[in-house]
Parts: sequence; C-alpha cells; structure tokens
Amino acid sequence: QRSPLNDFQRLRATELLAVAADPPPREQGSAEQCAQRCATSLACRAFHHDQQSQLCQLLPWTQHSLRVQLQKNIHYDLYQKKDYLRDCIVGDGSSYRGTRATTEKGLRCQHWQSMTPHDHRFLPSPRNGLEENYCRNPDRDKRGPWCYTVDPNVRHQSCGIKKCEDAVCMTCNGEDYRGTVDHTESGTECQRWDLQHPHKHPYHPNKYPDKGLDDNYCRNPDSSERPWCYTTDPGQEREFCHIRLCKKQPRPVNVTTGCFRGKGESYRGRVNVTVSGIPCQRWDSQVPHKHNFVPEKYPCKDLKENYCRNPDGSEAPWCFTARPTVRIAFCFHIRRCPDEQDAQECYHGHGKHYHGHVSKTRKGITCQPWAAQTPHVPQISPVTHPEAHLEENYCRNPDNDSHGPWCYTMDPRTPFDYCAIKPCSSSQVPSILENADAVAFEQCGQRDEMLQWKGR
Amino acid sequence: IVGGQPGNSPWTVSIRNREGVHFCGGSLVKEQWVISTPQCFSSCDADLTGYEVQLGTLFRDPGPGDPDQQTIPIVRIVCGPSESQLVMLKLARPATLNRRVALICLPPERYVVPAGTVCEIAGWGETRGTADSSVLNVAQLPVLAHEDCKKALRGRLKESELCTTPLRAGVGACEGDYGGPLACLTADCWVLEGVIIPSRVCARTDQPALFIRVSLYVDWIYKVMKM
Repeated sequence: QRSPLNDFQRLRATELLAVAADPPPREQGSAEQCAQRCATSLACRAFHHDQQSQLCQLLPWTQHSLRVQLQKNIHYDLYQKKDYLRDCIVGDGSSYRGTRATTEKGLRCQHWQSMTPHDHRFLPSPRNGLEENYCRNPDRDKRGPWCYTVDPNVRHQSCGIKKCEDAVCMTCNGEDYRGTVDHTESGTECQRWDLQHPHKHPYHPNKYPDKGLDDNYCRNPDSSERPWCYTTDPGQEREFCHIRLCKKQPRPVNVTTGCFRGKGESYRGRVNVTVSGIPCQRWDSQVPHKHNFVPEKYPCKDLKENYCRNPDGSEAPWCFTARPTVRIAFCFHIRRCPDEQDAQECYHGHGKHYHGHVSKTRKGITCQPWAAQTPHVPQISPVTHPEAHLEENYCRNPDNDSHGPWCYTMDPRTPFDYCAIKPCSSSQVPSILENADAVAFEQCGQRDEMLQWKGR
Repeated sequence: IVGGQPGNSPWTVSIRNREGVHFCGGSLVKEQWVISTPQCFSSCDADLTGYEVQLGTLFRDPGPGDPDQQTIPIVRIVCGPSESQLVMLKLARPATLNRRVALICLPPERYVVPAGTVCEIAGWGETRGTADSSVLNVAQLPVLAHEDCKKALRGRLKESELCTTPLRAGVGACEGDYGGPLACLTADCWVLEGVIIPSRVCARTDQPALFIRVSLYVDWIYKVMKM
C-alpha cells in the first residue's frame, strides 16, 4: 500500500531551474506515476508535476545541485528524492545522498574519485552515490556515513550525521515538531498527509496550513500526546512515532489571566464555569466525561483544577462540563485582551476636520499614500476629494465616516482600516436615540412563513 | 437558544471550524457576506483556511443527504470599528438563495427599534435541556426601551447596545449562539437589528439581554462590501 511518492519531499508551486541546461522533456502522468518512473531511474533525482495538465518532467538535479535555483511557479509542484535533501540519516545512512563534506572532527573530506592523499577502492558509479567529496556509507558502516579525509594522517573518519529521530527533538506534546521522521515507533512507514489511501482522513494539508502536514512526516495536528501518523499498513490506521523529547522545555509566553489572546492557549486564569453556569469538570477527573487530556500527559498546558484552558488549539479556552449531557463548553465569556494600538491623538466629532500626522491604523499597519494606486486602487483620492486635505498618507475622514479617521493600508489584505486616533473626551457626538424616518427594504428579510419545521 | 423551539431562520448561518464542528452563529447580509462577533475568532487577521459556514439546513450536523445544505469556505475576516464587537466574514463564493437560504435586511443608519417590538434570536447553541440542541432553535424576545434598560443595568449600557426585556421563564442566547442574529420585523421585513454577544450567564430571568445595535455600524458594513 505504500505510495512511490513516499520517497519524495514536495514543494508546492515551485520550479527547479538549472542555469544553462535544456528543459527536460514533458511526460504524461499522475504524480504517483511520475514518482514511480523517477524512483526507478538512476539519473532522476526530482520531478516537476503540473497538476492541471497531468504532465511531469524528470530532473537529474535537486535544489542542492550546483547552478540550480528554486523559483515560484504556481503551475508546478516540485518533488525531490528525500535521500538528497535530508541532513539526517535513516538506519545506517547507506541511502544518504546529502552534501555534508566534513567529518565529525571538522576535517574536509577527500573527493571519492581522487586517490590522494588516500588510495582506496570505492570508485564512484551511478549506483553507489559516491559524488564530489560528500559523506557516504558505501560499506554499510554501523557508525553511519564517513569519508576519506584530506589530512594524510587521518585516513577516514565518521561524519557524525545524526539519526533523523535524534536530529530534531520535540517540546511539550510535539505540536511544533517539524522533523523528518517518517516511520512509526513500530517501524511502519507513514502515509502521506496529502494522500487518502490506504486510510481516508480529515487532515488535508491545505486545510491545516499551520500544522506542517508535509509529505509523510510524523506530526501532531490534533493535540495528541505526541506526534503520530496514519500508516501505510491497511490494518493499522494510525500510530505514534518515537521522537526524542528536548531536555529544555519552553517557558510559557504571553501568559494572560484576566483575558485571553488569540485562541487562548496561553490563558492561565481561574474561570471555571461555563457561560450557562455549569461548573467545569476537573482535568484530572474522568467523571462525568472520559477524556485524554490528563494533566500528566500535557505538561505545558497547565491543566490545573477545573479551569478553562485550550490544550488542543480550539477556538477559545474551554472545559469539559460537570453535566453529563454537555460534554464540552467554550468559555467565550472570558473577554479577549484588547489588541489595538494606543491612540496617539484625538479627534472631534467624526474627525472630518482632523488634519494631524498620524499615519498608522489601529492595528499598527502603515497607511497607503492617498495619491498612490497600490496596493489598493483608491475610490477616494486627492483628485476626487480636493477639499479633504488628503496629504501624504495621513489619516483623514473624507467621507465623514461616523467611526472616525481612516486610511487605505499598505497591507494588500486590508483595503482600509480606522486609525490609531480616539475621539477627544470633550467631543460630543449626537445621540442616536431619536425616532427614525419611515423605512423600506428590497429583496431581503423575507422568508417562507408557511415553511413548517418538520421533525424526523 | 434557551427556551426556544425549532424554527425557520434562513439567514442564520452556522460557523464551523476545521474539524467541521459548529462553534458560533452568524447572519447572511449579502450573498457573499456574513456578520458575526470577533469573540468567536482568534484575531482580525486570523488564517481562516478550512473554516466554513453552513447554510440552508435546520440540523446542526445534517446527514449527507440533506438537499438544501450549502457549505461555503470563509476567505476573509474584517473587524468592525473599535468596540463594535462585529466582524464581517467574506465567503469564497456567493450563497445560493432559496426558500431555506435568504438575506436578512440591514437596518437604516442609526435606526432605533421601538420598545415592545418582538424580535427573534436563532441558533444551534446550548439549550440547557429546554429543547433539542441538534436543530436550529428560535425564540421571541421583546425589545426594551433604552432608558428602562439603562436603569435595570444601573447605567452600564452604551448607545451601541440594544436590550430585550427579561422574561420570567428563562429565554435567551447561550453557548454556540454568539454571533447570530437578533432579527426584528420592520415594514414587513426581517431586519438584523442586533448581534448576539457572549455574556456571563445564559437566559437570565432578572436581567435584560444585551445585543450589539447593528444600525450604528451599517455605514461600516456597506463600506466594507464596497471596498
């Protein structure tokens, strides 16, 4: 059930360009078919795959080859053989094809095709990967890849390349682990996260861009005890991976107690009741709800007492509730910490006459000059509103926005935003609590009143 | 919704996280725009890849055969003016309007709902055992005059907030309903007069319920859609 893609590392929307080399021919095929062809070709080290046209190009180089450069190209995905990219070894490292060229004591390696200063019998061939002066393990030495050294007094030495399971350690529950272990603790190979066979699963890499679901590496996208993967064994859906725990655990950062920031993973306050008044269940209890969030297994999550916490990256702090019929409740009644910049100046009324020099939004984004056309093409400019003092990139209120001075922003994702300016305390804004005129609506707010809700 | 009953609110949407789990409500104000509350989102520039809205179904977790269900990814979040407690969510594609999916009207700018107007809240949130929380529940709440509400809350009320009368039997919004609509019938149309915001207690019998007064922010809503 293993996919030939398992031997490759994928870089999305990327092209590998070789300077002064003709582009290789294009072939028809799915990514898996191209991987199969590349895997069986001695010369092939990588391939481009165009998902739309289902074409691929087999490449005799990788990003570590000389005179080659990576370039963004939305049409291509680049797949490179893992053996050429890893800077750690699997097993005895006989498949290692990396570019390390110094020994563990720092001596430079002798070129494999050279017979000086040390004569030897390991001659380069297309099959054995003995190229340049890179560390290799052609004799399956237990200490891993090695090389002859350029020091006449030291014939050969191990390169001291770490095993992949030791190369990158994990902190806490390994949610931030981004190492390259791709086998479970029983030695079964992992299934790629971007494939749905042999096991169908919800962890599509596109859907979880912050979880590092690359290739078939062990990861922890669901706040399990430690990193895991779906396996290539149809009889075993998923299994934990063996990854070394770092000796130093990170200190909690941005801890809050009276409010929460972001998703509240660093909230350490003492709210312990749901908004509907149900007490939270203690984390160290399995009654009334059985669960896996045992405090001992989650040392960094501060699962104390029955406080609202967010150990799994949910939307906000939450807890199991003491009521058997309500398993989990978000603690949305804990307020969010304010995240706006301090106001530097103030404005009167709606700020229509504000002529100051503040040029940042409340989020701290720099304003776009009113006369500029990028990143946003303005609908209001010095030309359309010559009377509005639209100078430089200063905050202004040319359309008498009732929420104060604003500007177009330099962030391409934020067309406009309000500025870090507050209303002056002496400024009076007319009350809205007055009768409105007659109102009329079009094409909204209508529903089929005859539509009866039907129970099952 | 505590103290509600299964009902029809075709502009109420369910906001779902990457696991497809409902966590907040929202209101469809334009085919591609939903209004909700920032308390439901980690930040104003949160990466909402994988987050979706679900429309056109009465069930919180409909089966695969639900013919009217629409699920649309969220592509952008825009936070409202300071202290507005509103966000706008842009959808990846326009929702298809039909008898199960409809737009709710926006109120006129600075419109004040007359006291006594009966409005509706809707959502798939916690019912505290008063109803089936696997379906959309709807409850009626009469609007309370601003001054009366201010007195009841001992002055802790802003003009940007809207109150409904406390009912003797606990009726109100609860966990999972936040971001959803307070819809009031005006000139024969349902209008989004308020947005449900988190509070410390659900459906308190002795205190008015608070909502964000949308009419104060309609200029911002139109500006976001225009820009």
